[in-house]
Amino acid sequence: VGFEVEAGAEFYDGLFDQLVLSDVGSELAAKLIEEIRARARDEGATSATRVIEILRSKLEDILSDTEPIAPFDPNRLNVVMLVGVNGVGKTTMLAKIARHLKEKNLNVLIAAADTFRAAAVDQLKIWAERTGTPIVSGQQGADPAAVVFDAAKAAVARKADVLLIDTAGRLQTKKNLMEELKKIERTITKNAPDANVHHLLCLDANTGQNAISQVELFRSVCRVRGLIINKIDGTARGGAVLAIVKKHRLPILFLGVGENVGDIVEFDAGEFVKAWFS
Amino acid sequence: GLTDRLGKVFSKWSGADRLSEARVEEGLREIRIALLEADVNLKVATEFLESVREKATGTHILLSLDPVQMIVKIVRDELIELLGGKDVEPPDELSASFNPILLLGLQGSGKTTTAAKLALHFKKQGAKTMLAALDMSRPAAIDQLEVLAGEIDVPVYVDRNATPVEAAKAALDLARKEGIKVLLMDSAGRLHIDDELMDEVRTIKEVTNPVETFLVVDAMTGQDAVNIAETFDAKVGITGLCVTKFDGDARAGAALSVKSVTGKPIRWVGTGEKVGMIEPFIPERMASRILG
Ligand SMILES: Nc1nc2c(ncn2[C@@H]2O[C@H](COP(=O)(O)OP(=O)(O)OP(=O)(O)O)[C@@H](O)[C@H]2O)c(=O)[nH]1
Ligand SMILES: Nc1nc2c(ncn2[C@@H]2O[C@H](COP(=O)(O)OP(=O)(O)OP(=O)(O)O)[C@@H](O)[C@H]2O)c(=O)[nH]1
Ligand SMILES: [Mg+2]
Ligand SMILES: [Mg+2]
Repeated sequence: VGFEVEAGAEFYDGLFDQLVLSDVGSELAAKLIEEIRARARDEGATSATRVIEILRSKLEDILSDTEPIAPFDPNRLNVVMLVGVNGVGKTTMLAKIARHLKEKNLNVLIAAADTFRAAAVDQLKIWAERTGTPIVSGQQGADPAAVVFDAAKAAVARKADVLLIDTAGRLQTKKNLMEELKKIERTITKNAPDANVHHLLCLDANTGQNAISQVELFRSVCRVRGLIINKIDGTARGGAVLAIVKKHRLPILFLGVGENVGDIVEFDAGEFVKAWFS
Repeated sequence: GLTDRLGKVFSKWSGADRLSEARVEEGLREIRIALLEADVNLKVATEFLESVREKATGTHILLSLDPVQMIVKIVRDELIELLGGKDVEPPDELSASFNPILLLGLQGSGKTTTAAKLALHFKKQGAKTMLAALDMSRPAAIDQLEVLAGEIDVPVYVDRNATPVEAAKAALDLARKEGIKVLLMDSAGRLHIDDELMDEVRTIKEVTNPVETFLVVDAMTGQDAVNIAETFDAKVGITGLCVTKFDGDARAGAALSVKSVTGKPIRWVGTGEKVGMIEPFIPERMASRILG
């Protein structure tokens, strides 16, 4: 009260450090500091409180400036495929989304297109059962596109509102696995030609700068239209999303905030940034 | 990689100008950016640069014909040193007759897969090996380990009705009884800030008294790796690290950071999804990855 910290060089260095420690990346962090410093100068602001407000609004602007997205069109079959590298929470998030949609009385079908990893189908079958969602699966080791083929046919036949597709984790540098995604996408297009198709890339909030390469390479092989950030209930801030959203303007749809099926939050830029400063 | 970046910086200067302290500072800034881009923790990078600065401002550097190569070599040698030096102990020389090994870490870091990989490795070495399924929470976690155990033909202790601690005790007793040499215990993923689950894994460790407690860390982990590792070490105690998903293009700065801050050695590196894809940790390889 009555004591205001001055925003000097040390203060800005401290902000830079905080941004880097949040995985914003040194290049973007430096750029952001420069921008807020300039803005503070322009408005003659010298208090630390005001500079932090400027930074907060800058971060919120970046995260809000995204392409509009409508993955759940009430008048069509919606196909949503979750993709991403290994272990980032795709299967669990798919279960969360299934339940989230069913609460809105939508007719949901699940496709277990991870035919590779040990017990991946078993894992998803348990979630399907827990959420009361029908599931289409295939043989272990089968072509994932074959499962998607069956699921797309079933979704159209059943007049499902949403077909949720779980895929195997794959490192973005594995060309053959990325080609597999292209094939799956072609299967969707051929067998559900009128569907509203959205692919959502799942990122782990603990991931550092490699998240950027993940977005680039997954986008290059399939229609990634939005992002999901999982494990934000940990201590990592997920700052890599800033550079990603700044460049790609991809909307973040959901946050995974835990291991239970209810641990899903619709993304809100203001709330996300507020959590950083709390 | 770093050589190109430094090359660009140094190419701006010429001749006698070459290696004044100011020039070295500019090179160091470039190195810092490269380290941060590689996910090396900010504090670790800062300390690392201190030791590089000391070595890089010696006169033998200033008189060198190729300052870029000299500085890159200093950085590389310092990284290798920080990662454990040129002669790391092989991670698979087990001197005890009974070796329980506990794997722990964050959700999705690669524990279950690593447990199976290590089981196969020790089995191939001729050690009587067993796995223990201690993840009772994740759907089909036990199934996952059972499938992997079946693939490598290693017995796995399973009790779906036990708590993780009960199963750990029972697995330990059975392994002892069966003359098992290596018991690999796979635990559930957990957050370092979840007190209940951290207590649980500490109890598992207490009742099984493992010869190794490995923190499994994803190579793509960012700045928070240090906080995560320090917390696991403080609350449970770890003896080493396993880095997974090294077959991607993540620069793995997190591995360096965790080793540097906890002082615990990196022992194994996962290099693929298949059960044969694990290697003993080699500092030189990780140094090259971090340098890009
Ligand atoms: N704390 C936390 N854990 C999560 C979250 N989402 C998923 N998990 C956990 O992360 C681990 C991996 O989740 P999965 O859903 O299997 O991840 P995946 O991307 O499908 O993994 P792969 O199919 O093997 O690539 C599990 O232990 C989940 O319970 C989250 O939001 N928070
Ligand atoms: N490419 C690659 N994938 C890996 C590696 N290690 C594990 N994985 C994959 O990463 C994902 C997660 O591995 P898990 O073994 O299920 O991880 P976990 O730590 O047991 O997960 P939780 O039990 O849910 O905490 C799976 O898709 C694995 O196949 C590796 O070295 N390389
Ligand atoms: Mg999965
Ligand atoms: Mg596991």
